[in-house]
Amino acid sequence: PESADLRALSRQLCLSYHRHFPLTKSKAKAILSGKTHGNSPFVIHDMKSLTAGQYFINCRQLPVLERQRSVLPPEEPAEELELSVFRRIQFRSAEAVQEVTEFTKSIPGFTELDMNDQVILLKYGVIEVMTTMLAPLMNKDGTLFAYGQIFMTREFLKSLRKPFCEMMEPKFEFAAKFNLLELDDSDMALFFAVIILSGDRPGLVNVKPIEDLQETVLQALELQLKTIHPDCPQLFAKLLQKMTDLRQLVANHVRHIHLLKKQELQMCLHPLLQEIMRDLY
Amino acid sequence: KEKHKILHRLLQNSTSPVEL
Repeated sequence: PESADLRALSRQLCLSYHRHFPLTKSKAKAILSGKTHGNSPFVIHDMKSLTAGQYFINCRQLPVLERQRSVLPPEEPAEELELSVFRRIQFRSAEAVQEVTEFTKSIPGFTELDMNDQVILLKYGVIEVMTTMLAPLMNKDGTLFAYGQIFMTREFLKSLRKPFCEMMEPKFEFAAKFNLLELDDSDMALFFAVIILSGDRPGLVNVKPIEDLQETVLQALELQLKTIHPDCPQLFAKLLQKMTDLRQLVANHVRHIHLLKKQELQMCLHPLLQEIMRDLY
Repeated sequence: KEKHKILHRLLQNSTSPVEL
């Protein structure tokens, strides 16, 4: 494709990214660096602040449309702290799956692919995209949560009982390395599309059109990185290497969840997440 | 298809609310 076509594709994916993802990297950066003019997030660092912070989780400052779309997680008063945190993270994850799905459908050519292949691409790609999306929300001390209204400290997450305390640490480690690439939101949009359009996912029937779509997005990504980050010629290669780390990270995460399901009898897994993780790795 | 009915529904429906 001509470079003008590739730039148009980049613009289109960037617009879709901003339409579907409420907490962008630039917004997260502003919140984390305290540049939000007194509107700083509520910090959850212990059980007391977790209880107080539930108010912020339930009262999201989102546009009306977003509020209508969301269904609040059911309250379970006498629930154990760890299970309560896990349930809230799961609930937000299920919402994020919907956001990623809408973004995925906006990738030019995606909805013309075989329907079962679309499902496989989404099933395998969605947690990788969500894990990448988490990186800009994190710094070495903690992570933003609930659309940037909450900051949950890394120490608090580490203080949860086993195995819950082990779940977020690998994501913090990935984020620290990923954030060094200093991608911007438009780079992230293209990278998400590249992840989704992976032609090597198990069970795909018609690989060729998927690879063709991915090739075009890869060209758009390469062109964009050269244009926006001319001082970092290795960026494209470095970014593609992250895809291998992501697969490993997600495979470990899914194994962890399967183990949790067996060990924690009181733990309920969200039906959408259950569907995605069933037979995944 | 039965194994992935929510994903199918998410992919086929437009941006209308999805009951989970």
